Amino acid sequence: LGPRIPLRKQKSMRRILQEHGLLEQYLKEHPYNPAAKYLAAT
Amino acid sequence: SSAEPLQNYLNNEYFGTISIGTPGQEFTVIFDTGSSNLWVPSVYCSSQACSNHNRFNPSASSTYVGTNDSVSIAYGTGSMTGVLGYDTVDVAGLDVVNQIFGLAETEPGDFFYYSPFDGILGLAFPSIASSGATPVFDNMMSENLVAEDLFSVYLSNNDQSGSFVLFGGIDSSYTTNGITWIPLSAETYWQVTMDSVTADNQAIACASGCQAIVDTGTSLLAVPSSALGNIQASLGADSNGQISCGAISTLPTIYFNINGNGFPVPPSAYVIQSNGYCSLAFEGLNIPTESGELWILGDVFIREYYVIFNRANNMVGLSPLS
Repeated sequence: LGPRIPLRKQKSMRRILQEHGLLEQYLKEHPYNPAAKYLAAT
Repeated sequence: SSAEPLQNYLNNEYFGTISIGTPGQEFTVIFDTGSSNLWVPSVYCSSQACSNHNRFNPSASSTYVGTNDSVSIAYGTGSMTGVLGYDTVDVAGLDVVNQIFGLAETEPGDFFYYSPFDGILGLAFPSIASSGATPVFDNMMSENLVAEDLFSVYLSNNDQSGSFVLFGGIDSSYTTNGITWIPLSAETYWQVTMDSVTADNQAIACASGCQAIVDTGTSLLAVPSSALGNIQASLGADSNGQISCGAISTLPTIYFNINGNGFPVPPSAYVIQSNGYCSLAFEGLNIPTESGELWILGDVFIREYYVIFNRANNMVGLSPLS
């Protein structure tokens, strides 16, 4: 069929930051903006 | 330069391993159909933030060819700067020779320490690649490493394993429900024209058409902010997207109508349950394009379909998994 790369489903960075009690600080310092990725390319 | 803020990848859960150089140095990366560059940290990054990640060491690779070209990645907590270099990249046993990639030299900030991935491997089109760097899949095609100029993605819903990216082929065991092919509206991202978004035969958003990107590098469904409120109201959620977990069984299936076909996403997919709370897997963004507002169909959508990204004829194929 072709070369296949397995993807692992793991904890997201959001979950890791949450577990370390750092998510609130991260989001405060860096407001979540999903548009930024696409605006950069355009 | 490139700007792909790290927060875009805050929710990502799917990671794969590649190796770069001779002998190979391993990296955990996001296979991102919403960007086009390959980036990994390098040994030139000596901060604590990088200490928790694999770092590429050019001097340990006999096939590395350096450049003097610098690059910069805005990672939310500051810029990760670095240089461009060429080396052999092993992806799923395919040796892509002379692959250009970014070697990050400065850390993106303390939070990068907690990132579960080392870098990003972009699978979108060369037209949006920073610094004109040829994307990995374009080199796979030009070096005749793939049988067909396409790759396909399966994201498992629950399992820790089972998800994959298949290069150069389509696994017919995932297409028993048929494949619907959709032409791209732009050769930048994997972008298509969406006719409308409906629930219970009523348009709840995108009533006059809009643009949609199929993006494995985004976890949720990103919708124009102007449409988010209506979606939340239509589904009985509050303005934060919170919804009663008991109401899930009464929620409608949402149809993403693309190229004359409806692609359903059931409430079991678009409602996220965590710690006893339920919320809609929608988030707002504002990106107007010449062809209408932009939607991002992330992993929440992709988990419902086996998705074929076809560079041979610039189409996306969707095969329902249930």
